[in-house]
Amino acid sequence: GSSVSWPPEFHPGVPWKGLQNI
Amino acid sequence: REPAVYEPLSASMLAAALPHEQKQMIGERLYPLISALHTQLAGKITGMLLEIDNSELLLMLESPESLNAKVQEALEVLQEHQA
Repeated sequence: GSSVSWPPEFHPGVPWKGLQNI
Repeated sequence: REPAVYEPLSASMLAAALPHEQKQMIGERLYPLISALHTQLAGKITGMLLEIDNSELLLMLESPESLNAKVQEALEVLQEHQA
């Protein structure tokens, strides 16, 4: 599909979105 | 964006950080390594690998072979997920 929300992408200097699930 | 230079991550440095800080610290170091292998997918692959236990992530940072193997696994999972 075109709108894949997983996995949460990591970008340098940007808080990782996957942190919400820890 | 200027590439940041980080000192090697040690278990004691991680232990002094909060859980969300720990993942960020590892991610900042993993990303440039993965970016060198897979520029386009580095953000996704790094995000996937950050779900692994920190102790194993530390080993991967020190072992290119381990990192490459996990990156390959992540790529296969990603391709299946997107198929």
